[in-house]
Amino acid sequence: MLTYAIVNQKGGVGKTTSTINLGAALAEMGKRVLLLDMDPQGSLTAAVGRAATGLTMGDVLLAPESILHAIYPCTGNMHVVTATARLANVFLQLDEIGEPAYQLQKAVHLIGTNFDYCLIDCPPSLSHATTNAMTAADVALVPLQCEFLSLRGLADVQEITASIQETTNRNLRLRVVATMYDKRTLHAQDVLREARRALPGLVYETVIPRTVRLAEAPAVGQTILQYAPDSNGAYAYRALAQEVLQEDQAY
Amino acid sequence: MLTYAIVNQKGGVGKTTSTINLGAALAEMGKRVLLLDMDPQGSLTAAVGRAATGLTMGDVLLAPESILHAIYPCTGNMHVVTATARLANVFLQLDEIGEPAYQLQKAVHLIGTNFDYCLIDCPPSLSHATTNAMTAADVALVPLQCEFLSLRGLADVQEITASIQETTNRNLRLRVVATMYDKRTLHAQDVLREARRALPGLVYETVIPRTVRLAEAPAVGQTILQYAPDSNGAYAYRALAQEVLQEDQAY
Ligand SMILES: Nc1ncnc2c1ncn2[C@@H]1O[C@H](COP(=O)(O)OP(=O)(O)OP(=O)(O)O)[C@@H](O)[C@H]1O
Ligand SMILES: Nc1ncnc2c1ncn2[C@@H]1O[C@H](COP(=O)(O)OP(=O)(O)OP(=O)(O)O)[C@@H](O)[C@H]1O
Ligand SMILES: [Mg+2]
Ligand SMILES: [Mg+2]
Repeated sequence: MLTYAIVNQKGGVGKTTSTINLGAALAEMGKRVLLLDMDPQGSLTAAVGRAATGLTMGDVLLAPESILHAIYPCTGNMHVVTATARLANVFLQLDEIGEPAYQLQKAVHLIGTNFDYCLIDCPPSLSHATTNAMTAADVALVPLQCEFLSLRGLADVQEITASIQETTNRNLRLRVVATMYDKRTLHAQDVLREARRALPGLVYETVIPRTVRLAEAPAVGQTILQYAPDSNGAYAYRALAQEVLQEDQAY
Repeated sequence: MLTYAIVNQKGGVGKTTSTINLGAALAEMGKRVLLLDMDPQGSLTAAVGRAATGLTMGDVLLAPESILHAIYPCTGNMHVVTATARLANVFLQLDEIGEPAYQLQKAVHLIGTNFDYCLIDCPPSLSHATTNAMTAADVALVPLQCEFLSLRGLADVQEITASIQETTNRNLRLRVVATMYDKRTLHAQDVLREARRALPGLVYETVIPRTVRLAEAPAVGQTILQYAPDSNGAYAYRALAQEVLQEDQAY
């Protein structure tokens, strides 16, 4: 199994949207996909049309072996561990545990043979959620909204990746995917060019276009592949999944 | 002086953009405006083209009287207290102070005669930053991106507003402004209609349109009134400022 932490402390850049739809595209190619919701707001949980019932991510972080009972089937032939607002309190409780950063990694190791991909949606902050996810992951995947205020955040994410590589996860790779790209504006073109210049070889070729279909799909608990299978958004996430698979086969 | 906390734990909904441009429109009408950056990412600080030098918001929270020396002039005839990443550590230190939620309120009280409006930009979380800001504020102003995932967050913000009203700030008012509204999409119309239905009388008449000009202006450290004074975005924030002023005169 390969684990991707979808991270960016800048808000609203397409983390939840990318987790669901990259997952859906990998599942469409026959991969067994597990989604983890590490955001107390539960955007991922809502976007896949689930209410959080039974065991949730909060339980898993306090008792990693409970992950086996916290996994539920969800839309797009995937599985999910959901999140509730209680997760915010669990992060406070983690402060009292020995090495809090490894809780999610312990859980993920228990399910390594059941899935091909595990995608972790993170909240817009550099807190326990993000460090747990990046400690458990093979790849930190950063959605980059093609706008100035989001570009600034890249330096922070690089810094935290370096610190995770030095402490809890030496082999963590950093990858960036451009999202909400509006090819009609010079601004988006400038930002994308700058990101590729600043991070040579780390930015996927695939660029996710800005398309309202991607904002509509979560309202009906569907992936973009179900909601609008022939749309630009669907083709873009399929192309991203192809790139992810090609690169992972090389590792 | 009237204090507005610009809050929403959902990321990327236009908090920073609304803080700067509502501030600029109030300043254009002759009001003395102070902007406070409570986000350790420092989006507001960068967007007004300042580097954080001297005393910053971190210092002010630890020693409220230092606010008098932390205020700097900035773009758009406004003043600003900047933020650095160090602010994230200060929030951790606040845990050790008795009644941490009142630190910003103490600071704001010290400068009440120097300004007409104080606008506070908050990070996308329900942490110390947001509770301090909502404790210090007269109004919690919630930018609502007209999309499904952002609509879900409204219930959380209402809940936290109610808890602040019961504990640290009885007179806090809640107001919502629709942002990134794309009138060509049914989705945006549906979300706006739902928000007005769910929060009767709390959603401003003014709706901020989605316009790339608003994403471009921060890249050159300008407000929308400087960068594109005749644009839809500029007129919308002027209209919002008018509504804010009319309502405040009634109080
Ligand atoms: N490519 C796209 N085109 C248009 N809209 C998009 C696109 N990707 C995401 N969206 C919409 O933009 C908004 C922000 O996306 P999303 O919630 O996935 O970002 P996020 O980074 O997870 O946000 P947060 O920081 O709050 O967790 C959502 O309403 C989503 O539906
Ligand atoms: N009305 C608008 N039309 C188009 N783009 C906008 C509009 N308002 C804001 N933006 C852009 O959308 C992005 C998100 O806005 P902004 O950073 O102000 O949101 P935020 O809520 O402060 O985000 P965060 O949660 O990360 O603090 C920015 O790139 C900004 O320039
Ligand atoms: Mg999200
Ligand atoms: Mg902001």
